[in-house]
Amino acid sequence: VESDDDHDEL
Amino acid sequence: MNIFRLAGDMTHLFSVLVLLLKIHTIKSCAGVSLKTQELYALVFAARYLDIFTNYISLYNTVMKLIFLGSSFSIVWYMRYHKIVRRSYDKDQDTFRHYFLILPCLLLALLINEKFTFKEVMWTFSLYLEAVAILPQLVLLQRTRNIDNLTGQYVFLLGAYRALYILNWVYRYFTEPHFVHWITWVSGLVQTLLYADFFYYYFQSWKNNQKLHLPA
Repeated sequence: VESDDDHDEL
Repeated sequence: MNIFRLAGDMTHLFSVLVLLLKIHTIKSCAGVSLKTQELYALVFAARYLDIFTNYISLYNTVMKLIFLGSSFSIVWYMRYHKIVRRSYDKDQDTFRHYFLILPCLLLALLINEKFTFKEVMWTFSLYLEAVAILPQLVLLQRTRNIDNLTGQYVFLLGAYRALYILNWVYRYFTEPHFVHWITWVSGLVQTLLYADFFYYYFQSWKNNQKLHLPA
């Protein structure tokens, strides 16, 4: 499960 | 990273380059809204607070630096460059952009994924980006002769948003647990704001006429 605070977009 | 995301980022990058090209080489910012540019500078400052603490990839960091650097330098050029600032349509660019900031901040405080400073600022940047184009669209409507570079700048920005939506659709079907309602809804709102512009952009392109938005 990916974490929600992992904002990998710009 | 999928093809839609990369294409979206590249269109975003090109939009900024087109604008910088206009400002830097022609020394003109006619038809460009300083209000929108100030909002974008604020958007990136709020969103990339984690730039030095949360490493994702070299690509990610470099792009963040480019968007931060370009947005602040565009604002600087339009406000302080002694030649460029003369071409700024101050009397036409009257949108009260400050009135967008407070509602977006309040909304981010109320609707967010996590109530932490960084997360609220990140959410605020999403809401603010969604509406940041409004002063520019109003200015375009008031501008009699929209020059090609300004038209292309707004078109590329809209294309970047549309490609991001395709990117989310792709990620939704390929990545488990990829659900981001806040990003999606604000991104959709943002893209819809371009619908009218796109219509007239393609009309002018099809008929080989100069772009002009009806009031």
